[in-house]
Amino acid sequence: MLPVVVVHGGAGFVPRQRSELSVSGVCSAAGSAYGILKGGGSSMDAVVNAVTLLENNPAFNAGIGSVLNVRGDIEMDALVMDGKTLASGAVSAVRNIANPTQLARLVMEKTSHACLTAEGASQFARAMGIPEVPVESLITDYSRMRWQKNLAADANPVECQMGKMG
Amino acid sequence: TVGAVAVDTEGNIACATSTGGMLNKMVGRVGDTPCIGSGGYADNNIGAVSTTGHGETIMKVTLARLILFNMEKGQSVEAASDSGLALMKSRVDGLGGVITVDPQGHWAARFSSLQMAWAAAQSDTLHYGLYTGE
Repeated sequence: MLPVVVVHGGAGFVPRQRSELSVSGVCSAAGSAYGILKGGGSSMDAVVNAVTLLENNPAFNAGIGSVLNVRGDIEMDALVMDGKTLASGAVSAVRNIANPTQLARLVMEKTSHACLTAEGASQFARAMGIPEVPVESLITDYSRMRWQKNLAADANPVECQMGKMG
Repeated sequence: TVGAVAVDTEGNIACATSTGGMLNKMVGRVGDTPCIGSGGYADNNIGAVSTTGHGETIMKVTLARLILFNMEKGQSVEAASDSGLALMKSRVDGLGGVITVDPQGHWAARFSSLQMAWAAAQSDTLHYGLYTGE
């Protein structure tokens, strides 16, 4: 079997001045994950590695650089699924975690549930020994600029999300 | 949103998707990403998909599972991905993108939005793109 990994960095608008960062980011993540596959690693190890790298790259709007909600706060979601067993794990509305995908994998591996959300997910992360990080460390100048710009254009939280892609 | 799909040397398939959500979303809004069948799906017998785009419309058509259903009916990874995105556009006016693999290692990166950064590695070759046709 020829191993393969494919990654994406989102379908939202990428300004031209950030396009090189986006392309180099997905190439780097794909290259790293492919190295795991070539070394005999599992597809689950590969996808979690790739997405973790993308979460840690502020060029993308997951993990560090996440888009902000209407309050200027962070709420992140993640999902993993293993095609061999159909096992899956997810988290939603997590705030103080650097890598939600790794937490989603723990939900899959350590619980009988499919998804943990908000404070429950945070409690689970603490129980698993996942270090909490300040929300501020996940917020970039770019995400704050976009949030403020959008607030100014649309004060209505329903209207301002129309047409926006996550 | 970011995501990955992979097939390893034993033929096992997996997917992962992660997101900060939607710009200036309402507090408590949860999109497609953590929803199995919408933000992603993986089945060794069919393939794997990770999605990105307008989460509410992705959920309405359960885009990841829809694409795998198309593959179950015999469509290629590329055709199944395009069919899923086309249905999402026609039925719920949704835009987005997907990455798809099948158990044989065929892959696709397709999108109906203006752009989607993607990269694929196979046979020691790296493919990548940002705009349609790349």
